[in-house]
Amino acid sequence: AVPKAVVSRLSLYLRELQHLVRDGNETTSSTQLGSLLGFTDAQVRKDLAYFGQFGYPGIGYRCTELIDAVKRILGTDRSWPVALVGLGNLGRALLGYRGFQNQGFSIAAAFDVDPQKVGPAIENVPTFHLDELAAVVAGKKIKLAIVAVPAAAAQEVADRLIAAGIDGILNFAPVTVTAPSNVSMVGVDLAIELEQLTFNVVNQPSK
Amino acid sequence: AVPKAVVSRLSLYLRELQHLVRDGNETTSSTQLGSLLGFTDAQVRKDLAYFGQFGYPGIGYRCTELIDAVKRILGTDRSWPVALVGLGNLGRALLGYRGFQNQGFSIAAAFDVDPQKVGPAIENVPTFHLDELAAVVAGKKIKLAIVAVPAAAAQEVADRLIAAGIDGILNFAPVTVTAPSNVSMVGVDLAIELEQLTFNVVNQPSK
Ligand SMILES: NC(=O)c1ccc[n+]([C@@H]2O[C@H](COP(=O)([O-])OP(=O)(O)OC[C@H]3O[C@@H](n4cnc5c(N)ncnc54)[C@H](O)[C@@H]3O)[C@@H](O)[C@H]2O)c1
Ligand SMILES: NC(=O)c1ccc[n+]([C@@H]2O[C@H](COP(=O)([O-])OP(=O)(O)OC[C@H]3O[C@@H](n4cnc5c(N)ncnc54)[C@H](O)[C@@H]3O)[C@@H](O)[C@H]2O)c1
Repeated sequence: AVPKAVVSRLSLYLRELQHLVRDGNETTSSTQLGSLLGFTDAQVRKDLAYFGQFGYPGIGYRCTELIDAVKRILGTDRSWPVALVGLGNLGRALLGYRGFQNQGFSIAAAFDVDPQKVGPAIENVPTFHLDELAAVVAGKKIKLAIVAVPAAAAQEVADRLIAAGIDGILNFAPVTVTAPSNVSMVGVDLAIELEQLTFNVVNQPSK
Repeated sequence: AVPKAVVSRLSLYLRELQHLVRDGNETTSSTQLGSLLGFTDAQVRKDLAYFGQFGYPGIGYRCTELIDAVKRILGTDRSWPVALVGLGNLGRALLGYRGFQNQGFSIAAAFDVDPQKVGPAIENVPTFHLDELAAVVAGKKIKLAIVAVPAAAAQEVADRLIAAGIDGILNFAPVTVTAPSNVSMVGVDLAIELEQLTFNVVNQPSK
């Protein structure tokens, strides 16, 4: 199995390659790619080696070619409609986030149980009561979902998403949500990002 | 330098250890800790070995002792006041998130430039206009900040935070924000989490 950390670094290589192309670079090297991100050239080559051979002797990597390869590996060489459940502060922030579109994700439908929050489209995304989940997910062939509901509702919402045909769930609720082994469950806890920060701050020379 | 992935895994070990203690476990092993999270026992020991020796022969790890050690490594053996800049949807979602408190982070002050959003406390957090940043950060001895403003405002906000004495910034805006080398800058792009999901979905056997 490919370690999660390798997949996350691939996402970072992809974005760096997209920047390089925007700045007019046709080729790059594991050294340049790594140094732009703070990784060694060896790390870059080791990560890519999980998936194949991508460099050209004497040239390095052709940027657009490597972008296509990485997108194919990550599965983002196609667009993905996403269901969002929970239209509170977090859900609305995710609805408006342009970063998803850049990588081929678009929130195709949003759900809530509060009748005040469903009805009018938000940021051009149609909103529905949770009761319409199965019908909308099937009709729009949605395979991915984001759960942004309170902790107490998260497992039940996940169960309904899985029953509706969802293959992967990104869970923001602060609770472990269980799923069958053929459904991918990724949990996000932004406190973990803050701990990355405190680790750096306590371990770096003070100002 | 300790790889970021190691630090992130430490955060996961910490949470798992906290669960184990809540469930009444006094000791654990690298095997148990790893299997609860999907890592090998070797990975767990390799990660901890960056920081010291924590196991007891014939016993394994004492949970509360290892929790204290990991918190000391991550820097969360003390509480950290945090400044939040940007009181839009994302900022308000972060203000209400209990997961931060669990690990010793508390949002001590929140800032915006929209006069309609500053004044009354939100979730018991005092709100201020950005003009009051330096005074409030100094007065409350804040060293960490979260940036949740639009991309166009992010660098300027970061510059002001650094000038005010902030040592570490968690940036949600979809733009690379630069900082001097003695300030830690961590960027969050939730699309990267979605790519972890698509990678899993395209690489797992279908239902
Ligand atoms: N992972 C993180 O780092 C992080 C950060 C911020 C918030 N959160 C979590 O994200 C979740 C949402 O946070 P928020 O600030 O937007 O909360 P919120 O209370 O503003 O919004 C929750 C929304 O979910 C809806 N809801 C409740 N039960 C539902 C159900 N069964 N089906 C569909 N919708 C339902 C509510 O009507 C509401 O609109 C919470 O669990 C919070 O703890 C996590
Ligand atoms: N990293 C991710 O995965 C992710 C996810 C969602 C949103 N975002 C980003 O987070 C940011 C906030 O998103 P949102 O949905 O809350 O946006 P929003 O428009 O609802 O809120 C932005 C807030 O920032 C305030 N603001 C603007 N300029 C400011 C300044 N100079 N100083 C202080 N406050 C200022 C505005 O008044 C507003 O209240 C955006 O950059 C968005 O792209 C990132």
